[in-house]
Amino acid sequence: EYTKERKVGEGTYAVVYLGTKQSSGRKIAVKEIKTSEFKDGLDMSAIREVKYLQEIQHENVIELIDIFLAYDNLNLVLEFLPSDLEKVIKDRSILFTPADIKSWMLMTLRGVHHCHRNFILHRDLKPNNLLLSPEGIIKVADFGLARTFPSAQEILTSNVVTRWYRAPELLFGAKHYTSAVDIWSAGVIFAELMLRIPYLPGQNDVDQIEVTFRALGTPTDADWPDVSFFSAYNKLQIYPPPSREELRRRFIAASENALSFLCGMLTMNPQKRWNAVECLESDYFKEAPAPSDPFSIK
Amino acid sequence: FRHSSQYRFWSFTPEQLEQRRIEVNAQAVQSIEQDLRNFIDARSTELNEEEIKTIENRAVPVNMEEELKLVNLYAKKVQTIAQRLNLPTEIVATSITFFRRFYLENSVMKIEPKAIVLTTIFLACKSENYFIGIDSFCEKTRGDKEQVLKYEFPLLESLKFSLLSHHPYRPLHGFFLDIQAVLHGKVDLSYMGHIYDRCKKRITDALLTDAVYFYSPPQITLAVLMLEDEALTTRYLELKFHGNDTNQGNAEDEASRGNGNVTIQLDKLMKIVTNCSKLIE
Amino acid sequence: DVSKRYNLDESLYSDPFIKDLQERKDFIASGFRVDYVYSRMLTEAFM
Repeated sequence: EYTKERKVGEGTYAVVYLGTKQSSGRKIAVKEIKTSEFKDGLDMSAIREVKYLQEIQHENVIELIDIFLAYDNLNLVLEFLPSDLEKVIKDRSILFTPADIKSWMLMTLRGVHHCHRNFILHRDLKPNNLLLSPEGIIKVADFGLARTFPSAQEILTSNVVTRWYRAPELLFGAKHYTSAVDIWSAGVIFAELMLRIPYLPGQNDVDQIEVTFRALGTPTDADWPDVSFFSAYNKLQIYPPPSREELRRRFIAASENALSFLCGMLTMNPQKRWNAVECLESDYFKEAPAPSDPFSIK
Repeated sequence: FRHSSQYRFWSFTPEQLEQRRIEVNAQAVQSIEQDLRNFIDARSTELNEEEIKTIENRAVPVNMEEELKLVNLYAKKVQTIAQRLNLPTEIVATSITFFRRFYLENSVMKIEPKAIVLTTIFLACKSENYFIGIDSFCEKTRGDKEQVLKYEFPLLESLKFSLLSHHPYRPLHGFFLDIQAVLHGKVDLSYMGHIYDRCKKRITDALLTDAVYFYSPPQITLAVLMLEDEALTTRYLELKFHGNDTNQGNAEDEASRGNGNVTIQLDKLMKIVTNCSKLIE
Repeated sequence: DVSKRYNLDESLYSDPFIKDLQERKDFIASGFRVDYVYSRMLTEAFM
């Protein structure tokens, strides 16, 4: 039923091919999971992809069309998504407008909201995991680090989310974090879309803390109760949070509501950080310009 | 829940479930009888009359009921081994779930239960983010590494790749909260705590029955609550879904019941819950 | 049927286990929120 015509990518645990679903002629991507590499049987990332994509059906989340075993390999048949936001940001020949950015953020947050209302954390949101369909629709992809919301006493690893998009509570080694970590990532992506360069590009995990707090201010117990509890807190350089004026200058094209939207997602204290519903219902999406029609975005 | 793979792939009517088990058994019987014929034909010269007679009398495939008994016996072993490994309740439940679903797709005559028990626990741990390396897992369970890994793919395939299980434990916590809201001030909290623990145990036992295929997790939870304290559960459901309580509460009560435009008919719900509790009993 | 079939009201719940976590520094600093826990349990109960 499925062909593998061209290899388009290779990761640690999978090789991705372009192909066709014979019965419908639909273009597909086949993610072939390598099984020999992992001495403990099937790779955890593969198990997570299978587990969560089986449960999620949403226009802004990549569709898992089928799964099959062949020659001892596990094959995920996914919808074909030719581009991603990282490519769009990097390609200087592509001009995009604030309306385009708003459309991409709206679709991204709808996909993230659907995961969160199904109590699933993505834990690796970044521009190249936000894929674009031929119709310009954003699809959240790569659930290799996803997991369900933890039960209350469960300990979570803080070693998740690609560094530049990692929330401050993760940088501090938090073990009981929430879906707020995905919202932080979305905030950094929003900043990057406006700047067209990475917003918080730390060289390494320690530098990431430095870069984050230099840009957004070092949190204190006043605005983030018990942040000083984290052992990594004591060695911190103290930076003042940027004034509104400084933010205006930094994000020259952003409206006041866009800045508030950005600050809501990049709120240091995860308990106070906006959740997906607050983001989607924010004034940023209600004011002009309206989000572009995805199909019209070049 | 209706979007979940648990509902889409693993919920049946009793008739469908029985039909499925009959088919799985029939397929195995057919292939075994074929194998036996081939075996005897290939040795027609060697085997004497009596030996052939013995084979035909002894090598008799098990029927569907016998299969089910064997599967249920081993499902309890899965529970025992998983609990002995001190795995969290949810992971014990997922192990049992994986094991029982596997035998809705395979016959014990094709893959004997003993061979798959450890693989179901191993995959449940991985799937629930409770990763145990194969070496330490086999050390703890005295399992054979190759065998545990060998069945991981067949198990995953038989599960139709549906790994996310909704168990009745979180609904129990949810009802524990909502009962406090709806019956506010009318329930003894230490008594509720006592019930809660007993219900958790009953839920784990309920996962060994076919209730998991016929009812949704919250329905199983309500059935277990009904078994633990019928009066309390009935009162809660009446207040929650009927709202025509004798001492009609004020607006605040109405709000706490979250009635809104609830579309659940109490009598229908009570029938479902009662049937479910009978099955679990 | 999009009605939630429950009203989340933390003040009505006595849940010592969860309430205890809410006081712990490592939980507070991590962003732990009791309403997220309750919302999940109640949603699973009424799904």
